[in-house]
Amino acid sequence: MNLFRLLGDMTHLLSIVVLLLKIRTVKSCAGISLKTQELYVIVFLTRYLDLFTKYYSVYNTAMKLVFLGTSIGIVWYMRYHKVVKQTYSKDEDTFKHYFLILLSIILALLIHRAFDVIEVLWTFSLYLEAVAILPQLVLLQKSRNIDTLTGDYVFLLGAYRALYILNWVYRFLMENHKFRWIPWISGLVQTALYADFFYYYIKSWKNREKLKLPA
Amino acid sequence: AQDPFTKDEL
Repeated sequence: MNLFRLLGDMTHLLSIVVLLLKIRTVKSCAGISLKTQELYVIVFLTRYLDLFTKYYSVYNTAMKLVFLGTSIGIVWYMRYHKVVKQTYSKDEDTFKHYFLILLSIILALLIHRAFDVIEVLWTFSLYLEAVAILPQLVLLQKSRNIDTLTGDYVFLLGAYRALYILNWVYRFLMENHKFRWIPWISGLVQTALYADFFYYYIKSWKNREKLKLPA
Repeated sequence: AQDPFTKDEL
């Protein structure tokens, strides 16, 4: 475990804490894409299939359970909680996210390291995670005003994978010197998708003004 | 033995 990966995991955890904070304290999920949250549940379910078959460390197992539990909990809140579900921006969360799942499945069947169920599903989870933020970014562009916690949530979510890229550089140089094209390219695409959000987020933070994405 | 591409990451 290197510092970049630890920072990455903590940033990812923090993003989830911020989202839960928003949903639980404000009792609102306005501006949050349910579709992105559902995609993340699929990402975690298909990536952590080895949860009960392979043991790496207490940390690894604990974090997998936290990510699975919180992502499922958030979807439950947005779908079934009597107060929160009323605040879901249903009419604006219109991205056709089933296409993202289909494309990721097809790509995972075509490009993978080994053709076995676990490996193909793990590869699928990497491809899906790379594009899972798209419904959320589209929703942000439609939102007139983006509340601070939502902006912070998306920023932290984008930052975690950027830190993972540093972790991969470190591991390549210092550890196994092996090329891991699939996670690397997926991670680069994922981070690149946040590029313009990062630009507007940092600009709004520097100018102390409300975050606004161009339509 | 761990496969070369260990899945020890989250």
